Amino acid sequence: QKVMKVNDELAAAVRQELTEAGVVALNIMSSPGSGKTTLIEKTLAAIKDSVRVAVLEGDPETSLDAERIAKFDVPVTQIETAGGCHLEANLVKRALANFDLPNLDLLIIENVGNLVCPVGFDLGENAQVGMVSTTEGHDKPAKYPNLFRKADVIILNKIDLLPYINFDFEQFRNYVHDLNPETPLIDMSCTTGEGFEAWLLWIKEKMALES
Amino acid sequence: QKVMKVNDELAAAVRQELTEAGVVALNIMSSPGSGKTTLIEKTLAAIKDSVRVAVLEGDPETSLDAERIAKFDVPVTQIETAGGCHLEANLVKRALANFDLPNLDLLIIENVGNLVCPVGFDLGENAQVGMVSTTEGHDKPAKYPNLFRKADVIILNKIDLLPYINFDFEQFRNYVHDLNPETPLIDMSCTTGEGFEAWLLWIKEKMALES
Ligand SMILES: Nc1nc2c(ncn2[C@@H]2O[C@H](COP(=O)(O)OP(=O)(O)OP(=O)(O)O)[C@@H](O)[C@H]2O)c(=O)[nH]1
Ligand SMILES: Nc1nc2c(ncn2[C@@H]2O[C@H](COP(=O)(O)OP(=O)(O)OP(=O)(O)O)[C@@H](O)[C@H]2O)c(=O)[nH]1
Ligand SMILES: [Mg+2]
Ligand SMILES: [Mg+2]
Ligand SMILES: [Zn+2]
Ligand SMILES: [Zn+2]
Repeated sequence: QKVMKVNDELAAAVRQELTEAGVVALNIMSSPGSGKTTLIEKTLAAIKDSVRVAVLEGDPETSLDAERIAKFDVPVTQIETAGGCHLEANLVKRALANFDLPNLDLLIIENVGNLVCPVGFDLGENAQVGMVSTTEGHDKPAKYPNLFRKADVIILNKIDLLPYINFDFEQFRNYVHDLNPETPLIDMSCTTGEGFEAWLLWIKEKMALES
Repeated sequence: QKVMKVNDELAAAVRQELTEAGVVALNIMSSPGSGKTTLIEKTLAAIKDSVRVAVLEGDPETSLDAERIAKFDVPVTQIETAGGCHLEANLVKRALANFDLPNLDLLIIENVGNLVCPVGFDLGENAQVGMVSTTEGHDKPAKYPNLFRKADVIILNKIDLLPYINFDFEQFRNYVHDLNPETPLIDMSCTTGEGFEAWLLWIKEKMALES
């Protein structure tokens, strides 16, 4: 496919630009509403005084997510894909011009909410973060496997809602293990803060590794 | 776009085949895990003795959803899109061969879980059913507007979870109204059965209208 070849070339250019500036980039992907923006909000509150961080938001329409992030006083750019169901490297490359890369340590990219396409498009990131919420059901890794196969870390969010839903933890873990036995799996609630320390630790280790 | 033209021609052929056989088709779309299969399970339990109904399932991988439906002893076919993020008319046309159309009244199509692409591909259906769950957040209609703009009925599912989440009902209704003021909006819980009667009534009216 010619499209993927062009995308991969642009992703390589993005990766080079970020590496030269010493910026580590994360690409966060999930279904719509799993909690990506909430995770980023909590992350910024925890690290923005010790890490120079910026956020790149991707959505089909509106800048609602960027407006939530702007409240944290960090550089943020909203990409509206005008109906596109995933971010691509050309959009990221163009958006990099909005950031002062040499004065950044971390770039968090929030992809369009979609469990299928986004994981197939390299954006030049250092790591792919896969997120899924308990309320979506325990069968998501089996039915939408690509993200779980490729993710460098998987977050199971909204565990505070477990008492009110029927979620088969065992089955979920088995599905994830079958697809990607090595990947760390963090059980989290962005509402109660459970699992959040493990996530911050994972970021720290990733940044140390990539620098 | 050539792809859409071909899809529309195939969708017209599907629509003709269904109309000649007297079958009404519904295309149910939502994010992953909003409750499409659960809605179909409850619907089959309620109507399968009075309506001759079949189900067409679409997923990237596995036949987990079709296996759930098979328990209701109705004709069901699983389409695995092998990573495709939406159903297309050619897949539906091929699958119709598996059904005894003249002896059916209703065909329920469950699309791939995705709030962006599926709504753009006509499958030959009589109506598009948009579904969203409270746990995804009240901003989905604004950020992923296409489905809400085009849907013939919109179901807000999982209202039983409202006491445990912060969901702005007013804002949600305003977003939906801005996009599609005419469309009926049904507040539902597939778990408690709230709103389910309104859904069955909508199906009945739709079938009467289309026959
Ligand atoms: N109960 C509960 N709700 C959560 C949690 N994390 C996020 N939410 C809620 O889930 C809804 C969606 O959260 P967002 O952060 O907007 O989700 P998102 O993945 O960024 O959504 P999109 O960008 O639209 O795809 C909001 O109502 C949040 O308050 C959690 O851990 N527990
Ligand atoms: N609390 C609550 N849970 C629900 C409701 N409806 C469905 N669920 C749960 O939500 C999860 C997902 O439901 P499914 O019916 O599999 O969702 P789906 O839209 O078919 O999912 P995909 O086909 O994978 O996109 C399951 O754990 C269901 O039990 C509801 O009204 N309330
Ligand atoms: Mg978001
Ligand atoms: Mg389903
Ligand atoms: Zn896509
Ligand atoms: Zn698609």
